[in-house]
Amino acid sequence: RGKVISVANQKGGVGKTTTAINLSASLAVAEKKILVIDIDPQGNSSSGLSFQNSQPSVYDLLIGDAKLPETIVKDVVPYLDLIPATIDLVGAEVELLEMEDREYILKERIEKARSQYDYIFIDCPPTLGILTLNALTASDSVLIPVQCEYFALEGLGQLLKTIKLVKDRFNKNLSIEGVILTMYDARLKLSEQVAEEVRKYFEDKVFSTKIHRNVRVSEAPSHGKPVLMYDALSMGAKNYLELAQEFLGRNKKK
Amino acid sequence: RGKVISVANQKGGVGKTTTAINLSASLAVAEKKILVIDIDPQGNSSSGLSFQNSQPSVYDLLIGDAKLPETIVKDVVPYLDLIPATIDLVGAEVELLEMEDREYILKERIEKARSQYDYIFIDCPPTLGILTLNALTASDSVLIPVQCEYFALEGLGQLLKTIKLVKDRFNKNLSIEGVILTMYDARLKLSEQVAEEVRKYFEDKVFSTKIHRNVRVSEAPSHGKPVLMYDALSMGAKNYLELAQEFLGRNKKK
Ligand SMILES: Nc1ncnc2c1ncn2[C@@H]1O[C@H](COP(=O)(O)OP(=O)(O)OP(=O)(O)O)[C@@H](O)[C@H]1O
Ligand SMILES: Nc1ncnc2c1ncn2[C@@H]1O[C@H](COP(=O)(O)OP(=O)(O)OP(=O)(O)O)[C@@H](O)[C@H]1O
Ligand SMILES: [Mg+2]
Ligand SMILES: [Mg+2]
Repeated sequence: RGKVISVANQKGGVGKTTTAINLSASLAVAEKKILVIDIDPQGNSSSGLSFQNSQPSVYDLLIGDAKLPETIVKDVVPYLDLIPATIDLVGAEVELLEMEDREYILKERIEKARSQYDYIFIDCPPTLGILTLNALTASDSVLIPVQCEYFALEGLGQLLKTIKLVKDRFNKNLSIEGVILTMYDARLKLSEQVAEEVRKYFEDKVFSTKIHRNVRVSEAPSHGKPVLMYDALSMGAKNYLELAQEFLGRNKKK
Repeated sequence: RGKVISVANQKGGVGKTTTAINLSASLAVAEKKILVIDIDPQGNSSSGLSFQNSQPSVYDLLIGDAKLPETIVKDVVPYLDLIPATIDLVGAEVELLEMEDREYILKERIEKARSQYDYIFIDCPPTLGILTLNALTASDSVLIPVQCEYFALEGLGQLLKTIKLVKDRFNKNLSIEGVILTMYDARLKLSEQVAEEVRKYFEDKVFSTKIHRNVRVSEAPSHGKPVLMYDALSMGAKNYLELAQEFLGRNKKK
């Protein structure tokens, strides 16, 4: 039975999509069967994995009447499948709010996918609205990317409160998978100051692998590829491979 | 009569808050009377201007029964006032959706403020939900920060559609104030490639002043100050002063 993991943080631009794409691709290279579900109306995970809008999407799964297999794009990268987001997801928030058991919709829809994958990652939008609540309710754990910048520290309290709320009301199994430091720049004092604060706050939940700021990481999406397939020798590719190893190490023990 | 301007872009982390704070501070230094309204539940504009949670906030203005003057923090910087956001704004989206004329609430609440300020800037969250709709409905124009990164290009179509929707249905005066290129790094090909795309798309709406990536800009919020007050000689402070001059130039003609 595969593990479902939300990649979430309501602070914008902290590396949620970049982590969903690149951690997944690194695990796929290790021949783990991976599914990425993009529930962000911006659809960055989808385009970052070369999705060209041509089939049923996560909107059709949640609100329309598409069956799960119709929404899955197979092998965007070997061993890596995608349920893409399209622009019609923009209206989904209001529609979901009016549905019965609105927090459980994604959980029900993807239940059958669990047995087909080792890991399922859900790329969340930068809000704590009904889409993110659906992801957290459907998940076993939450991966929290934290950018090494001051504002990124501010929202962590609110995120933890929301995780606790979901755990108490919708999903008692929800735990924290871990915290990933992103866009770390070894030349800046600020990066290390933020990293220290995050370690104080989250202790051993923080992955020891840091993702350094690396231009190849931000270039890769314009080629529709994970950084590993765009430039395997880059710092970014190495960091995400290292993260994948550490992630597997943490999940083997259980 | 003051001009109301939303700082909006649903892409996360593109410099909305940084622009709201630093453009406002630069205009205040030019002795323009400025009000910043923070409607992002993260409250980054509020903390970036040293707000310590102690009085009625934008939540109380929108949903509670606070009067406008009770919610305004005077002179966080000389000539610069703030209506802060606090954590209770997190629940506001759902509450607003159930109110009568829900898109017009902010517009009504701030109408009296127009005569007291030259410019009112509204810092929006990274979504196109009801809070951003309220800001766009209350505004004369929209300032769009665009980070010089690939993903930042993707959401622009969606943002323009939403602006047009608001213009057609809720606020026929809404126009585009301009597009600001942020976190530009002259050493990266990617920055110039994105800048060229943005200029092709928005033409003369793009401010010629580019905001360069500059660590002093990201350090300033941890001191609760705009970059101009934190390090007046930094590249970031110069860029925002230049932007303020260009902004005033565009607004003088009218
Ligand atoms: N390690 C890195 N080095 C350089 N650039 C990076 C790195 N990680 C992410 N980026 C870039 O930073 C920007 C923000 O990252 P990303 O879009 O993944 O964040 P996000 O949290 O998914 O944003 P949103 O809140 O809008 O969903 C992107 O342009 C991305 O390419
Ligand atoms: N010119 C710049 N140079 C360096 N860092 C910058 C610059 N502009 C913004 N930043 C940093 O980038 C991060 C994102 O900026 P900011 O928080 O202003 O974006 P935002 O669009 O308001 O994000 P959100 O979508 O979460 O509201 C912040 O940590 C900020 O300090
Ligand atoms: Mg994203
Ligand atoms: Mg912001």
